[in-house]
Amino acid sequence: ERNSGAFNYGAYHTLDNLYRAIDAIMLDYKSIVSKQLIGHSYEGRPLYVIKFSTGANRPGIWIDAGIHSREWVTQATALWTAHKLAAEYGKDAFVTSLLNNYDVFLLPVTNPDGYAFTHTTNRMWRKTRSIRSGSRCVGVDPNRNWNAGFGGPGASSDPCSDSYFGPKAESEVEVKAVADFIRGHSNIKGFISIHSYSQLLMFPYGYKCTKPADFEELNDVGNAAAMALRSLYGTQYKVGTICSTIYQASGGSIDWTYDVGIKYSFAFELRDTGRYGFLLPANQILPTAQETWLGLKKILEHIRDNPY
Amino acid sequence: EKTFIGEQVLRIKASNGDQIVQLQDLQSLAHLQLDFWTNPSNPEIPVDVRVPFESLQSVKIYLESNKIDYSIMIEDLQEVINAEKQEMISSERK
Repeated sequence: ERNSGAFNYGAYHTLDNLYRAIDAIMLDYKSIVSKQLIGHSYEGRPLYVIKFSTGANRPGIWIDAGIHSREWVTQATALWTAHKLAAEYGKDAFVTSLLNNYDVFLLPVTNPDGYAFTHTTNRMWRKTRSIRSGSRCVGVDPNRNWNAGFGGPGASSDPCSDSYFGPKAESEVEVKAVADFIRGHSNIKGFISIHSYSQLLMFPYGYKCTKPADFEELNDVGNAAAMALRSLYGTQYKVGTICSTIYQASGGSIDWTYDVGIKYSFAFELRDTGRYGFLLPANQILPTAQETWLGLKKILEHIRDNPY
Repeated sequence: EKTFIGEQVLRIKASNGDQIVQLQDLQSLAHLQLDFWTNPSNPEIPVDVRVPFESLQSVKIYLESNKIDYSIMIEDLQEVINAEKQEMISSERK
């Protein structure tokens, strides 16, 4: 019996349990799944990327979750997605064709220190756990720490703020590890970051309120993805640039990836729209993951069918 | 472990740009220790804010005196967190 299939994807788990589940998926599907250590967090926890690959020298697609630690449904959704990708290869035509043409890199817990802290000490923690001498406040908002409009509107210079952008771009080792990975790979064609909550599907830009060069295409793909997502449970998503859907926010990951040439850069804000917020009940994890998969699939299909 | 006893999450609906500015002013009052789950930026987007028990009265008075609409999104945050913990424990047992 495969161990990864017995794991309860419909519950919230500690970091140790999530990491054990990653190992189980890897062991169960070792011909296509491996684990790549891309760095360590500020407190020394490993940053594990799950790599899905069926051949050498393929272009890559990146998916991450949990950069904001309190957004628990995102880490859970990422893990469910990892199992889905692994288990459906060779069974589902879409997953098979995707993995026959692309490597997928999935980082389910981008901010493991923060995630561990939400379990032990403060459920509402969002930032990293880095400490700086001379500051009485801990952590940096890792989604204001990317080198895209760094330090601009929608980010705070106050180290005590939840949207503190940090002393310099990529000051956070977690952010630098991902950025180094993207730079080092040099052939990533899609970058999807998973957040919660608000039910939004966004694309660049956030650090400025102008449309990206590929606005029409990204908007069309985004709307198709939102429609597919909605088809399962009727969950409605709003689609648009970060600036138009929420507010101007600088130093975000998908702005950086778009500016370094990854055209298909998207960010999801998963359920809900404000009944529970970050405290989404566990019984909504599986429906959220299942509907998100349909949206993700539309984006991934478009990437597969539109090489650049 | 930090507890959130008596804390509420308010859903605030600004009706115009002036009220957004008033909410941004509220956001800058560090002593209230507010945790904005969504930021005040646009009257079309509701603002969700976690309010410590000690600040609840001041925040509600501020909103009411400025005629800013709000409702209570989460009545008792600790209760929801406790339920989440309980759920984790029982699923772990299973």
